[in-house]
Amino acid sequence: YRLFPGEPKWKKNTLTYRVAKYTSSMTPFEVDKAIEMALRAWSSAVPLSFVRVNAGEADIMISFETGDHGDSYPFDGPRGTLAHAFAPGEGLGGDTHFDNAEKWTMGTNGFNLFTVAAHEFGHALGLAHSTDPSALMYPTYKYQNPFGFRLPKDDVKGIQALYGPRKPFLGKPHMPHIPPHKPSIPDLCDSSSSFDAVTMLGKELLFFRDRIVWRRQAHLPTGVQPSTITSSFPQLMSNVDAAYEVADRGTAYFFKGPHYWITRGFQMLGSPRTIYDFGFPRYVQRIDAAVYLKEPQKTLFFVGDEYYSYDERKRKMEKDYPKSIEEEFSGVNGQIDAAMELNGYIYFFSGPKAYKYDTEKEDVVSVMKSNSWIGC
Amino acid sequence: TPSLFAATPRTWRNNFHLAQAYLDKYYTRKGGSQIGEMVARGGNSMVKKIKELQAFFGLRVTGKLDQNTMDVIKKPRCGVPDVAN
Repeated sequence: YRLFPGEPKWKKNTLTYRVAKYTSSMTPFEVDKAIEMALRAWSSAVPLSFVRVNAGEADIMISFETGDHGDSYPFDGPRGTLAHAFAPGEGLGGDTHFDNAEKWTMGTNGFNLFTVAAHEFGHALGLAHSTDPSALMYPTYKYQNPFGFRLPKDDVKGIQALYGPRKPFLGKPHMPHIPPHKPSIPDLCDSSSSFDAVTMLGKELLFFRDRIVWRRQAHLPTGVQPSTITSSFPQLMSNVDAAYEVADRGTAYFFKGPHYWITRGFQMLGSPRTIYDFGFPRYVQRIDAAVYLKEPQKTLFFVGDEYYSYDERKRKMEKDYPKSIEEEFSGVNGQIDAAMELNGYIYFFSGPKAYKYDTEKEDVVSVMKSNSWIGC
Repeated sequence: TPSLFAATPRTWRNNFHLAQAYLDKYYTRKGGSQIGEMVARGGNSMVKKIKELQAFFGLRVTGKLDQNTMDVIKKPRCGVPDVAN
């Protein structure tokens, strides 16, 4: 690792940051998320904490700029220089600029903002470039997966040379001893709750709620197995928004916020992608429910009181959508939390109720308790 | 002029300018007077900067714009210089 000449560093351990200008290639929510995760990569190694402010001057002012933006280090358009940051200090010190001419992304289809931001914040905290090719502070771009990212050893040594290590909390816990957090299995048999997401996966039916997933054979209501989501899908952890399976393709899709994961069975295929791959408008930040209809080979996505139809064969969103759920699926009341297709019927889960919808009759043919699907 | 690996005149020129801009941006000490830096009279500062770049990236230090060096120069990167600034 290398430090800047004179080894400038921050004299305080709580730093403010502000995103003053956003980019058009990602939603503000995504930018905020990537920035937060990039700062956390450093605060995990040293006793620094970062507080976000939304107005006025912050220690680390972050902005997406184009060409000559007034700091005598003009950007150069797509590729080439991606971003730069200034060493700790007053005024420009710590400020971090990204070239808005680049295609920024949360995934790999463009330059991953988390990767570049984590590198630049190394400069903003006092690190220069490292000659270690495995280091985050190496000058050239190399994608880092934000999920499960660990600061390379060289970078930890460098940043701790400036700020010392983040001390493990050795004092007596001020709080009364809290037992280790075991994800309590929400009592779904009380009638007030519903599911976050439901999908077929191979021969199994999966019901998601908070940190728990219930697995059962599709045609056997007994033998329901609750387990933690992390035990089956480590990357998903909890609160899955929606899920569906395209059985004839052998792939399943899991949605959380503006991201989705593709799996083959329980095997994750690659890193998370953004839901805008499907053609959603940018104002859609999350999906409530999704269901794949085998016959027309289309996937319905439910967002608020509207729904979209995605053509799985053409891999594109259908025209004239979104449409009103109420107009199309009369008889299904309330927001749709989860949906699935089984034996030609669509099952809509809304709060404690599940509606069995007959697409032929275009009507609800029965209503049952949501939790009856897991043996309650 | 640092010899460039065999290339068509146009490629040669493009690569040379690309390299010159890169070295100017990332391997040139700017701002304030250059203290304590003695440059041997007639020493070609571009060759010197190429050697600094090659040393930084762990390449063979030849002072020439060979293929490996041009590959590094063409990679997307951070805008902060590699030499103390």
